[in-house]
Amino acid sequence: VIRFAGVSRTYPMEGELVEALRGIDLEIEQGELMAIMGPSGSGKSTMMHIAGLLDTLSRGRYELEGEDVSSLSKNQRADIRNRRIGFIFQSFNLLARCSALENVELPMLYHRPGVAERRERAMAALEAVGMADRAQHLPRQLSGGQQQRVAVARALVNRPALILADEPTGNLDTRTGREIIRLLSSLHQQGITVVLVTHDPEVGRAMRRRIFLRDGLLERDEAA
Amino acid sequence: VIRFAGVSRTYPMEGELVEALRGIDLEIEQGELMAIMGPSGSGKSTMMHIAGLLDTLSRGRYELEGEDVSSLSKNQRADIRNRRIGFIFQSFNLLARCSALENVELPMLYHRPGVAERRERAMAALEAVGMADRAQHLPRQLSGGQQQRVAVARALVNRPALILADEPTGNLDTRTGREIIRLLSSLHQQGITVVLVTHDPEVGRAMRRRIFLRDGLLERDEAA
Ligand SMILES: Nc1ncnc2c1ncn2[C@@H]1O[C@H](COP(=O)(O)OP(=O)(O)OP(=O)(O)O)[C@@H](O)[C@H]1O
Ligand SMILES: Nc1ncnc2c1ncn2[C@@H]1O[C@H](COP(=O)(O)OP(=O)(O)OP(=O)(O)O)[C@@H](O)[C@H]1O
Ligand SMILES: [Mg+2]
Ligand SMILES: [Mg+2]
Repeated sequence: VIRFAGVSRTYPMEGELVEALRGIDLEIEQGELMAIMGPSGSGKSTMMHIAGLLDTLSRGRYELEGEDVSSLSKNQRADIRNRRIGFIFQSFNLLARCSALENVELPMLYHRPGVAERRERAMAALEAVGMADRAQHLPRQLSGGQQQRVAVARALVNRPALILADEPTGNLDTRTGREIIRLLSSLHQQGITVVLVTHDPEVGRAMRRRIFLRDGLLERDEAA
Repeated sequence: VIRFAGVSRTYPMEGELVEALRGIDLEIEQGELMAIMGPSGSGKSTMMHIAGLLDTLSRGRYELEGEDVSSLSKNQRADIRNRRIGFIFQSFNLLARCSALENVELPMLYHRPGVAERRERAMAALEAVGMADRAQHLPRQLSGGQQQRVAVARALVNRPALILADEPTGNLDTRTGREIIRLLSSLHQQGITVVLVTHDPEVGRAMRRRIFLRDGLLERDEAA
């Protein structure tokens, strides 16, 4: 479902060229449950943003579900993102002036299921991450881990075929983190492709496959 | 150095009263190395913000270095914070338009050491967290863990007597996280009081004392 061929991402800066990704070859099949691990700064979030159509590559090719997506317009990419991909950001990216519930309803506005259905689906997603009792809170009225869980709920509400989660448990205690991983695993059992970045070895061990990045290169690829 | 006596923090909201902290009694001696742990939403960040003079309590009393700080003006609290306390936020709170170096220099602007000394001290702090080669990057040009490390560096640069770190390794791989904890431990060995919030049991075990919160209450207090 995801194919990277020689994918590179460079950032030209004054006096230096930062090579965040350097020629990544990677294939992820439909229905995989996979972790991306590696040191801070090794290129994991960069890889996730390219996979999620939130960023473009500098060199190479990216095929999503067999289609070369570098040729798509901005609107086409936004449309695919909205319908097919659930993205959980490392820094959550919740809208500050919207409640938890409104944040979770947001991805559904494009296709406009009715108000009642939107509310119902958003509350179910909040329930699944243990945040139903904080539905009316604004992000600044939530703890770090609560914001993270609202970001998880938002990514699930459109029932995407592909979930990309950038460190979904980084701000959670062990027990709450395990609940989130259990949730993602149960979605995987329904056939959804789940790719997550993690620094937690326990989360990595719960996955079927682990790849390791170092300095923008794919260092290791191990199946569980 | 820190004494909480019956400290409560409530947030009145429509139709409910959120009790983030409920009557906390706690004493932290000068020179302690301590972890605050507990589930997501249990009140850890709230406790840290009150301790760091970033938030006021709703009931009870807070004495910092023997002085009742609830009677201080806003300016007096800002002054104490700047000179005595180094605070590392759970969500970093870096200024988006300033480089890593400028962000780390920021706390020194109040007391105006010369430009050369500011630069030198800021670079040394960035060096200590492994971020000297990213000094000119803006926060959005840094990875999540790199931003976190810049936030750590910024908290150290005024050589505070008290360091309050809210989940300083949440976005770091195991190895980089250990480097940060080693850094904080070495500062502790110089006599600095270090209080950190963590979800990582390994980090908790590296501390001399661990307290556990649950639903705004102090559940357990164990010395290593
Ligand atoms: N401004 C606010 N208004 C209303 N409720 C709030 C506000 N700030 C925090 N809360 C609530 O207070 C409780 C404690 O929050 P706090 O941020 O201290 O938790 P925490 O222990 O740091 O959690 P985490 O581990 O997820 O960071 C949470 O249930 C949160 O929803
Ligand atoms: N806009 C940018 N301009 C310049 N350099 C950048 C930019 N974005 C990222 N980088 C650099 O690219 C590298 C990879 O960043 P990335 O965010 O992918 O790392 P990461 O593996 O997700 O790290 P972490 O585990 O700390 O989140 C880092 O060294 C970072 O400094
Ligand atoms: Mg990252
Ligand atoms: Mg917190």
